[in-house]
Amino acid sequence: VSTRFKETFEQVSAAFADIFPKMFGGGHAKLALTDETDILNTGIDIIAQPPGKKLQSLSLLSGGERALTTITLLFAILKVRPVPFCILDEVEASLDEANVDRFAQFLKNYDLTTQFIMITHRKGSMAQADQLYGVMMQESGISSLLSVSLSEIEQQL
Amino acid sequence: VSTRFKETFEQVSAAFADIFPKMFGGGHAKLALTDETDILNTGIDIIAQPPGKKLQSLSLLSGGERALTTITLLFAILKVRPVPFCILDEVEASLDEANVDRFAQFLKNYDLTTQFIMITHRKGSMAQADQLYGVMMQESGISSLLSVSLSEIEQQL
Amino acid sequence: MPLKSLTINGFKSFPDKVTLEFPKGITGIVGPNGSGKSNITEAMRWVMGETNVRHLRGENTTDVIFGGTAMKAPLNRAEVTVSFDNQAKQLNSDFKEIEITRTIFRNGDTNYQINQQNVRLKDIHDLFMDSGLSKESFSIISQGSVEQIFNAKPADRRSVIEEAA
Amino acid sequence: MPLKSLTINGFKSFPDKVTLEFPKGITGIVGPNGSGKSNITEAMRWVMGETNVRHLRGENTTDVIFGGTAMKAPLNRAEVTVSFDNQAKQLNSDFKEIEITRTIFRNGDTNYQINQQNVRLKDIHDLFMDSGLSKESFSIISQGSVEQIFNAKPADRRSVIEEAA
Ligand SMILES: Nc1ncnc2c1ncn2[C@@H]1O[C@H](COP(=O)(O)OP(=O)(O)OP(=O)(O)O)[C@@H](O)[C@H]1O
Ligand SMILES: Nc1ncnc2c1ncn2[C@@H]1O[C@H](COP(=O)(O)OP(=O)(O)OP(=O)(O)O)[C@@H](O)[C@H]1O
Ligand SMILES: [Mg+2]
Ligand SMILES: [Mg+2]
Repeated sequence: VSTRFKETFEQVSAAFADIFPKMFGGGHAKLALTDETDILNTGIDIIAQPPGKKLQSLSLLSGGERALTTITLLFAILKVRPVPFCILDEVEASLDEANVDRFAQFLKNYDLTTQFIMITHRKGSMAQADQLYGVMMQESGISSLLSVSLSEIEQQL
Repeated sequence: VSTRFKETFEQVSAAFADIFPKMFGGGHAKLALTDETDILNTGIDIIAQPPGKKLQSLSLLSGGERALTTITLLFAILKVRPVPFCILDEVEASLDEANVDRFAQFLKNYDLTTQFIMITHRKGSMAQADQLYGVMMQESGISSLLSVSLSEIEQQL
Repeated sequence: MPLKSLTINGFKSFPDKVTLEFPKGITGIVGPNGSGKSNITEAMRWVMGETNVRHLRGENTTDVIFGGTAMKAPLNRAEVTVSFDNQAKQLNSDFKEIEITRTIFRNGDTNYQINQQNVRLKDIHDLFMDSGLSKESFSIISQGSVEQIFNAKPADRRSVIEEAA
Repeated sequence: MPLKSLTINGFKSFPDKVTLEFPKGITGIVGPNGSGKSNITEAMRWVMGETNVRHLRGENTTDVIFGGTAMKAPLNRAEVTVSFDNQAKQLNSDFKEIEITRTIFRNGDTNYQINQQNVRLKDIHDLFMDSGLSKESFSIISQGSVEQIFNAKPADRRSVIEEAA
């Protein structure tokens, strides 16, 4: 059990270090065991250094940097334990426009056999979707669904 | 002490019920004491009914509805305990474009003696600002500041 | 094993039957606050066997049944159906097409079906074992969980890796 | 009592002195993720007497001093100055203009000034008492606190009202 944990940790850690610069457009990051000597109980630390910045405590990261670091961790886990489809419910809320675009591009280039379903308010994410559903409540309290195009959404916004 | 709490609670509760329909473009809400008989220890419940919807448990509200309900509560407290200036750091992250616009309008029409400082990624909020500062890191890890116009920002986005 | 479609009928803000088809690639779901997007996420979570009402923002199991509006009466049952293409045998079944239906009634009675055969909840969980879609997988990232995961203590992050292990 | 300006010098990602002027109305602060916007919010919180490092995302009091980059050495002190127009005597002072400066050094030594006079932290807190800008006021809503406030238990909401009372 503990070797399996150690093995999975190593794989996720390697994936995390690999994906981080792709997500951030640079920088370094890694996962570390809080206690190397106690594999059964050790916690996991995140060490993240966005591009151009000095390595500092995780708590000093900005809102958007935290979100992008967590997204990186999730995709590191997905690399080690792939899923056939993935629903992402507004994961990019704190990201600025440039990071939204980079993340949407990352999804676009992801393993083509994975289906992504992205619930989003952000134009940059919508722009990379292969198809869009608009959810609305024309009748109060009752949801209805419509296939929409990006230009139709843009007109509404 | 307990009468002062009860008094403040009544005032905040009245302000909350008054501001909610302005924030949401309709609907009803109120605050309630969890235990009317124990003023010294009672907690406070939020009861919120967005426009057109049936009253349901608070947990069923959407991400944006929760954010807007909390913003309403904060402004209810500000009505009872005014502040000369207020810094809002990305409070509208979960709001859709229509709610961002309505909230920005609410701030625009707020008591003119209150200065608001809004940190935001959202175009609708920027559009109502009387002046804009752009923060950037032209040199890695070093923040610099520039007065900017809305059109300059829009070009960048 | 592509996800093919999701049909929502009487679940939360969907009293009228609605079907989403999922082609390859990226499907975007957009709309105003409170329009029902996260309810779609939860419909998927629910039909795949979610047992924790907290993960569905509810307090009771029947909270997922359409509760009515000023103009429309509450319904007595919620039903969600998800269909998969199983040609690559990613799910533990010999069927080439798999349709899972979950139903709940006002009195709390629940019903599960795989390809119109009544089954137990356990059979739904077994279907997904080792498919990358089990309860421990990260196939559904709920609204707000990104911030939650970041704020987790180092010990809690450990359990995230343990679940993946 | 309009807020007039905020000068940030050596605080967090601001090694080079930067001044923001605040006219009436709404001032928007925009920029990319990680550019320093919330650091501005925290500079204001800090100069007004914040003692809890957790509210500044730090672990030590000296975490607010510019820590250096690949190209620039760390600094030895952080200083923030905020200036107020006190014509309406909203702050507890006879001065018509009030300038508060807070400084911290690498060894942890801190210094507070009101209109260039050295004072104690207590004097800063007294200045703001009953002004609507005390520690209990909602003059600064930090990033992420909207979700936090919503998720608070009914008992915690009570303390929010108690602080306002
Ligand atoms: N059982 C139910 N019956 C009727 N309506 C319900 C039920 N459960 C939840 N709702 C309604 O569904 C709405 C929430 O929908 P949902 O969370 O899907 O919104 P959303 O589109 O994700 O919004 P946001 O963009 O703000 O996250 C709420 O307004 C709630 O009142
Ligand atoms: N003492 C310090 N010295 C140097 N840089 C620091 C220091 N403390 C924090 N920083 C840097 O400041 C940056 C965070 O800035 P801040 O939180 O203000 O960003 P932001 O503009 O609010 O971003 P977001 O839009 O993502 O919320 C981090 O990248 C962090 O490395
Ligand atoms: Mg949602
Ligand atoms: Mg920030």
